[in-house]
Amino acid sequence: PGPGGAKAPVLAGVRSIIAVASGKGGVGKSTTAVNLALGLAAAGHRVGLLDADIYGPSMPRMMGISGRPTSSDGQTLDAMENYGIKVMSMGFMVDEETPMIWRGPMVQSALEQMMRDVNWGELDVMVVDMPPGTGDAQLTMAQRVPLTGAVIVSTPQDIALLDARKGLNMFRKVDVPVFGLVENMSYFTCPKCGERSEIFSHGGARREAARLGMDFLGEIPLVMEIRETSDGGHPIVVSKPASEHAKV
Amino acid sequence: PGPGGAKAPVLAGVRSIIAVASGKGGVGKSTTAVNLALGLAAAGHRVGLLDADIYGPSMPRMMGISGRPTSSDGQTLDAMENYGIKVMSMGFMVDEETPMIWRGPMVQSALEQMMRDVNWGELDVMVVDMPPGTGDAQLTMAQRVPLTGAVIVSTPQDIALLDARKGLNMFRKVDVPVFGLVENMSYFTCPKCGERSEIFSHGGARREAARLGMDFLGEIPLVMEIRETSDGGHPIVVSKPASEHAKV
Ligand SMILES: Nc1ncnc2c1ncn2[C@@H]1O[C@H](COP(=O)(O)OP(=O)(O)O)[C@@H](O)[C@H]1O
Ligand SMILES: Nc1ncnc2c1ncn2[C@@H]1O[C@H](COP(=O)(O)OP(=O)(O)O)[C@@H](O)[C@H]1O
Ligand SMILES: [Zn+2]
Repeated sequence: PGPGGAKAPVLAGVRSIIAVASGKGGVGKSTTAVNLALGLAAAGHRVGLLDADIYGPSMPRMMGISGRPTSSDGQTLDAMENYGIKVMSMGFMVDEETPMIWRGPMVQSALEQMMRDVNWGELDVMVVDMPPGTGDAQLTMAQRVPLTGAVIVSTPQDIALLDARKGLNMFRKVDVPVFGLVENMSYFTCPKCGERSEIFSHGGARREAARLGMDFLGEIPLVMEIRETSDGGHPIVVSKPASEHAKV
Repeated sequence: PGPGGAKAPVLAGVRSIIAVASGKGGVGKSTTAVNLALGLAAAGHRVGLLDADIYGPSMPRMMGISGRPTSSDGQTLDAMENYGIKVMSMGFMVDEETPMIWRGPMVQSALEQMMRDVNWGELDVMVVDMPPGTGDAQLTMAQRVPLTGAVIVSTPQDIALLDARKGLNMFRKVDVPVFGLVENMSYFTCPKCGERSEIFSHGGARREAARLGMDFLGEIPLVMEIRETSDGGHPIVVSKPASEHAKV
C-alpha cells in the first residue's frame, strides 16, 4: 500500500481510464469494450483492458486468451496479452464453468487486487468492462479509481434504456463524466432480401442522448459477424464513430 | 420475526417457489418469468411474481403496473396486482430513473423485506425473476427461501452459455434442483422473405442440456412482437412447452 495506507488510489500512472457500462446486461458492453480497446491500440496508444465483471467474465474468450497468469517478480501477476493489449480478468483465475459465488466484499477485494497487484506495465489508456447493475463493482470502481469518464451502451428499446439511464445517473451521482451513449443492436438487415427489422426497436438511445444533452456516439447494427468474431476471440474493430476515440 | 429469531424461513406458506435465472443478463429472464407466471395463472394456480433484480427491476413495466404499494394493516405492504398475479418489485418503491447504488448487504435486506413484509395472500406458486450473476441476490434467495427449483434461460451462443452454466452450477452447489434449460432468441425469421438467421447462433442450449443430462424446456425464437408486448406491459403468453408447467 502507498502513502495513506491501503486506500491509496489504484492505477495512478494511467493517463485515462474509461469505463464501458450500462445498467442492463447483454446489451454489448464487453463487445464494445473490446472494440474500443482495439481501436485505441490501433491509434498507437498503450492500452489495458480490465474485466470488472467478476461473476460473468467474458474477456478471456473475446480476446482469444487462455491459460493462467504468471508472476515474474513473485509479488505481482503479469497481465495477459493479445492484439497488443494487456488484459486481466477473473476468467483467467478459475475454470470457465466455476461460478464465483461471492458476496459484495469479495467482489470489491478481487477488483482491487486486479488493479493493484497486477503488473500492467506503462499504459496510456485503461478500458474497464463493467458488469450490469449499480452495486459493489460500480461503487468500488467509482470510489477507488480516478475514472476519466464512462461510455454508456444500450440497445434501443425502453426496457434497456431504463437500466442504461440508471447506470448513467449513477455516474453523475459519483461525479464521473459520461462521454456519451452508444446504441447497439440498432437494427437487423436480412442477409437474403435486405429487409430491415428493428427487433429491439430503433433510435431510442439517440433520442435519450438528445433528451439528456449528451453526445450520441453512434449506432451499431445487429450483425451476425460481430457475434461470431467477438465470441470467437477474433474481434473485428467495428468502425467506431471517430468521436469516441477523439475523447481520449 | 418468527420462532428462531429473524432468520425463520420466508415464504413458508407457498407450495412451490421457482427461480427463473441465468448468469447472463439480457437473455430474456424477465420475459420468461412473466410468461411462466401467466401460464401458471391461466392453469388455475394462485401466482406471485417477485422481482429479485434490485438494480434493474423490470416487472412494473412488463406487468403494466404503475404506482406505489400501500399498506392496509400498517405493517405489511400489499402486493401489487395485474392479470390475476400478485407482484412485488423495487421498481415500485423508487422513481424509474433512480439507480439503487447499494452494496450487497442492502440488496439482501431489500429482498428479505419484499418476502417477509409483503402481504402476498394465499399463493400456490411464487415465480422469482433473478438478476444476472451469482452474488448477493442469488445467495440470499438460495439460503433464505425453500426454492422448489430453478429454470435456466440462455441464448444459444457460447458467451451466454458460459454464464448460464455458472448460474446452473451455483444452484447445484447450494442444492437447488434445476428443472431444465430454455433457449431464448433461438433464431430470427425475416418477416418479408422468411429467411431464417441464427443471429445469436442456434441449438447451443439444447446441446448443453443433453451434455448435462437435464431437461430441455424448449426454444423461443427472436420475435419482434415478444419485445413489443413484454416491454409494453401486455405480455403474450408464449406457447411455453407444456413440460414446464407440468413441473409444478
Ligand atoms: N451488434 C451486435 N451484433 C450481433 N451480436 C452482438 C452485437 N453486439 C453484441 N453482440 C453479441 O451479443 C452477446 C452479448 O454481448 P456482450 O458484449 O456480452 O454484452 P454485455 O457485456 O452487455 O453482457 C454476445 O454474444 C455478443 O457477441
Ligand atoms: N424471444 C424474444 N424475442 C424478442 N425479444 C425478446 C425475446 N425475449 C426477450 N426479448 C426482449 O429482450 C430484452 C431483454 O429481455 P429481458 O427479459 O429483460 O432479459 P433479462 O431479464 O435476462 O435481462 C427485452 O427488451 C425483451 O422484450
Ligand atoms: Zn428477408
